[in-house]
Amino acid sequence: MNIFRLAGDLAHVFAIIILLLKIWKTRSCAGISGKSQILFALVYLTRYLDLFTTYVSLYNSVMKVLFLASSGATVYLMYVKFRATYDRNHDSFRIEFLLVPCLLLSLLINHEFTVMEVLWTFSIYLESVAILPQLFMVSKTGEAESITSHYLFALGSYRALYLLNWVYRYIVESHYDLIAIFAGIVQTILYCDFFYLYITKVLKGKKLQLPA
Amino acid sequence: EDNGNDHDEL
Repeated sequence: MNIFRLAGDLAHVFAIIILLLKIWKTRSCAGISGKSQILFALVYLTRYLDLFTTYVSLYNSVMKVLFLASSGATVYLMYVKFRATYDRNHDSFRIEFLLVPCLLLSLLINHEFTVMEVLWTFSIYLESVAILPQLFMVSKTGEAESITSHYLFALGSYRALYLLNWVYRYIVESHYDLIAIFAGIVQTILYCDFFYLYITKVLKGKKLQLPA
Repeated sequence: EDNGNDHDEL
């Protein structure tokens, strides 16, 4: 554990709390992509199967359970409790275009050809692109509520901070994981356009609105 | 060859 990793994990937890609070307080999931949330739930389900096989630390186990529970809760709130507020017409990204390539790539490029490792690899690849339906939705409507922008900023920061964690671990511990590093770079690049808009607009008190 | 997944990172 190092400061970058801890900061990344906290940004991730913070993002999830912002999203759950937004949905709960406004009793609405307008502007949130249910497809991205389903993909994230799938990411955690396939990655954290090792909860049953590998014990790392209490911190590690608690965080894994937290991510599984919160993503399950988000999907429940969107598709069951506040279903009427779900903006499905704007959530039209075809997720099979993400699922199929990630599955094929994880079968081809992995650390070890075992069920657990392929599923772990699939989750890493899928996480890197899971935000695309959400970004697509923002681009379709041309705007995002401030609270949604804060959520996206915290969620994007998490993998960016992990990049620093990987640099640190490479230098200090000589540990590196090319699959995680490559996917983390892709994931962070996908947020760059959003980061730019967030810093130039939302932080100056304006609503996130895309140029027409 | 890299060191791979150490199951620690989330």
